[in-house]
Amino acid sequence: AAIPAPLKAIQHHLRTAQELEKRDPVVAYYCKLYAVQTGMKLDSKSPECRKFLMKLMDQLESMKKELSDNESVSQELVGHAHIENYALKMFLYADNEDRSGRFHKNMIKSFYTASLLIDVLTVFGELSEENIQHRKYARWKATYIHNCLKNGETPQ
Amino acid sequence: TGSVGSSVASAEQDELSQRLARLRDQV
Repeated sequence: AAIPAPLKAIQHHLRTAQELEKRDPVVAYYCKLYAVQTGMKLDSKSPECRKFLMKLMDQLESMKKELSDNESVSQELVGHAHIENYALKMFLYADNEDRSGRFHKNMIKSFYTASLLIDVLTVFGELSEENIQHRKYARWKATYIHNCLKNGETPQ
Repeated sequence: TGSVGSSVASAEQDELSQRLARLRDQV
């Protein structure tokens, strides 16, 4: 379903959830949880947004049932470690490509996804200083390399 | 009808908050 305009800020997290639903349903679950929680803060009053958030909540409830045997979903502390590891894996892959001078769309996406997953970590509480720095760096790198490739320049 | 509408809206908002809390085992 189309995302209502007031909830546009969660569209990338929802797209990540969709993309990872088969590969890693736990990450997809927490991306959606982040989207609902953030969406409720953005707008849970207009009928359009309420309807959208209710549907997302339906999906989350059924995902939680399906994943009930998975400790990463039944215990949020384990879930936190799972998301943090996944974000770090994405970050390290992109960083390794960057340091090896291999600039491509996939590494840009990995940097950006790592930054989105660090956003998702906020559902568990305040971010560590290290995660704040990683998020800032990953988002900046993704934008910088994207612009370089678009303009036919070699990233430094 | 305006107040009925806003009552419905806040009931639904509560429903969302309650479902979120249940989902996260916070109730």
